Amino acid sequence: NSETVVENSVVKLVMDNHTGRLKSVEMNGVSEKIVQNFGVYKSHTSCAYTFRQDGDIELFENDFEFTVYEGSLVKEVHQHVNDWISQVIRIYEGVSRVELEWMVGPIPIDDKLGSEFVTNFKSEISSNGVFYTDSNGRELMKRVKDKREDFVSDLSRQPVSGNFYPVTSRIALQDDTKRLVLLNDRSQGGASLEDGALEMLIHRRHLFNDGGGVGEALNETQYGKGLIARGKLYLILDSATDGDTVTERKTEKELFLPFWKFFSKTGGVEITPS
Amino acid sequence: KIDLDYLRQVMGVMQHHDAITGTEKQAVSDDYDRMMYEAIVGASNNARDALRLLTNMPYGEFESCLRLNISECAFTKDGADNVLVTLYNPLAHSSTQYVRIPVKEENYQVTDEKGRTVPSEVVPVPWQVLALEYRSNDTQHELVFKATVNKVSSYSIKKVESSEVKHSSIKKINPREDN
Repeated sequence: NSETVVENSVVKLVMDNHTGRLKSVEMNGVSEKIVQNFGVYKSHTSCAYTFRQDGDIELFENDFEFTVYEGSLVKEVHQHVNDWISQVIRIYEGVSRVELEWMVGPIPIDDKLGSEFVTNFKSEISSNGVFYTDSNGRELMKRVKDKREDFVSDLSRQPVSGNFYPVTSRIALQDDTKRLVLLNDRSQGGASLEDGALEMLIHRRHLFNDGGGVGEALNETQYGKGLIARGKLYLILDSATDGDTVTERKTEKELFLPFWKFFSKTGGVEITPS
Repeated sequence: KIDLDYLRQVMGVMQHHDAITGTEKQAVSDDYDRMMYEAIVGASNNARDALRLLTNMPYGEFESCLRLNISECAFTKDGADNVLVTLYNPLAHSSTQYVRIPVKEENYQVTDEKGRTVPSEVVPVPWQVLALEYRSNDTQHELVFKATVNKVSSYSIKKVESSEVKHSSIKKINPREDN
């Protein structure tokens, strides 16, 4: 009774009943402990252009409430993290990926601080500080934690944000046997701050303007409250063999170019479209 | 061509780095929203005209639901009875994807172009989404089915009595309550 298994013919998820978090994933013949968390970087001086955290990440350590909905086509885990964050973890029959539909906001500003909300996935994959982010959906660029390709870098003043890179379609890491990939539905910041871990920025709200050009704090509101953002991440766990990225590219195209849907009333008349 | 040219122009503006990253002023962001909305609605006319020729529905509405990503669709909010969903596949190859349509919690039968019943399920929208005070609360569920589309395909959705439908039901499990 300490865990709940949610599985279909191609993906198996294990949820920790106590913490309410994702605990492990099995797919494509690979099994891996993957724990997902949500957290926030607080800041006085982040703004639209820059991410300068005041300190380490503050993880939400409370236990998440969750409910599982099981059908034969789709299985969903509805998680309630706190007043500002919820998520649906979803697997479709016959589809080798895990869909994570997050919803964040309105981000509170009672403490007069800015916030960078993130989600991270920790695995035991020995990535040795190396990870990959895409170049506008095309080639994957090799990134090495705390390093730059062309010069000796000193990231001691910004050890977290200095390791974030733009992720327009996917971020990945691997070792000799396993590969972990996150695909996203919009451009976001992403990093691998520990071996085997991937982190994505999913929402932000700031009260500071550093005079860098935009002239406003990034503090969007609607109906008098901070914005609520809703989006999707897709997790793929696979073996680390050559050529596997072809599957990722095909998946990426399907996610970026889904079916267009058009609706018509038939008035009860049987219509056989040509 | 007027609508398509306007869409092209707007997409050109949206390549600006401020539009890509969201570092524009709020008033500019709001104006980008307006431009994109008008461009999408304009191009929907082209899509509708094309679909009226490509299908045998010369008077089909072919309405778009721009808020499907937040589980809202004005066209199906009062119930998806006798609705035809036409799917256009923008990929250069046939694709199989799961489709989600916001609906009321009722029983539906989905059929493909040949009249064959397609397995479907009705899944609840998470309550946190429903709790948003400024969200329309009419559609609290989503109808899910798997569609295979080469270029254009249509699926018919019909409301039926529970005894008429053979689709599988969703089972709700609350692990902590079970414990």
